[in-house]
Amino acid sequence: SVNPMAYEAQFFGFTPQTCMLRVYIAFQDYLFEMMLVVESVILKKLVGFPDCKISPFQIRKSTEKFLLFMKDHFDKLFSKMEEVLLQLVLNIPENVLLPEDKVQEQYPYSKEQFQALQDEIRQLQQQYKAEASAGQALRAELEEQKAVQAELEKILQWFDGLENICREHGTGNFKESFAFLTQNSKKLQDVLKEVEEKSK
Amino acid sequence: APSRAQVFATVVDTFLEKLVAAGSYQRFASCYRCFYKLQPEMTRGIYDQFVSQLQASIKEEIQEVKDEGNLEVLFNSLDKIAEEAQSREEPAWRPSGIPEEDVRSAVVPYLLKHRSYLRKVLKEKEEENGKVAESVLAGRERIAELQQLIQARKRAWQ
Amino acid sequence: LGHLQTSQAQVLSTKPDYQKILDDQGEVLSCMELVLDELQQAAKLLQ
Repeated sequence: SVNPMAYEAQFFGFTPQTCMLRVYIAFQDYLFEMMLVVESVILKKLVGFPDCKISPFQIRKSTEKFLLFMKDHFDKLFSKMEEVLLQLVLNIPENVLLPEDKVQEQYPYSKEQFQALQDEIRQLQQQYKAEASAGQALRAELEEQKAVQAELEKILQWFDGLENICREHGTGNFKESFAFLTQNSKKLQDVLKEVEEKSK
Repeated sequence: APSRAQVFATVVDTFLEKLVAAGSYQRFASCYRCFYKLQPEMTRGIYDQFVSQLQASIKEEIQEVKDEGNLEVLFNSLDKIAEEAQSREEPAWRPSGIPEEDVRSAVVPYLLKHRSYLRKVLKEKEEENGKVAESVLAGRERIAELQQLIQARKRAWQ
Repeated sequence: LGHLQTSQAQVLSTKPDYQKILDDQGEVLSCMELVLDELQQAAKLLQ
């Protein structure tokens, strides 16, 4: 049934009850110490009155009597003080939310919502990885294309070279030249045949 | 309303006053009656010393507790936090006692930040890939063109 | 990651077979070899 005052402990860094207990014990120790000092002072003083009939036992009795009385009042007063301090000073009113907990009210996420948010983040991470690898694949294809393009251009250059050779040897349009050559050869053949016939 | 530090000081002072009032000189003298009869002045002196020493020790202890617990600062900041919450009626959130429950909301802002970052970089990556894809498509067209050119040259020769 | 639909999935899925494109050029070159052989023979014949 004890209120652990956990929220106060979060704020103060100690539980208020611990703090009060610490104060109580310290106060009580002082009271006891003071009483012992009083008693020892009185006993010392009595040494100066040898003929008085007061025994140390009597003084001890007086000390205990006074201490008992003080202790009783001390406890009553202390519990009153503790009650007031725990209520008014060392406590955090119900309607107060500590700054570090503002997120609890800004983001009151249920377990399902939290899970959904985590899933979405996981999905986004996967998506990003996929997108990144797609990017790599595209870049790899660009490299491939460069090589293939170079090969194809080499072949085209080869064709150009072929045509340049023809051009260098006066055959601008190879096809026509070839046809022309073929015609000439045919004519040559005809002429050759005529010559042969005439010579016969 | 008085600040927490003021209330604390007042309550402790009141405690001390009442404690001293309870342990009055009369009470003290009546407990040490035999010595009091013998030496009333001395009794008074011892009592006065007892009271002032007790008060000094208790005040010193309180100051020590304040210093150790940094209470002045904490009281003032709690006063401020409580003042800010004055307008609110209903009870505020409190730890549920189940850490994994409570940590969720504390983590959410970071997750939301992470989510928007991921969305941003994913969008950038998609845009970037879009550009690369355009180059790839252009490259494919160029290669198809070259293939056609080569085919045309070959057919011409054929 | 393959199962994830990326923004350029369509482009990636229509990637041509560049090796085949290069192989096809082999066919062009061997065809040209034939043509040139024929030409050479024809030229020899003409000669």
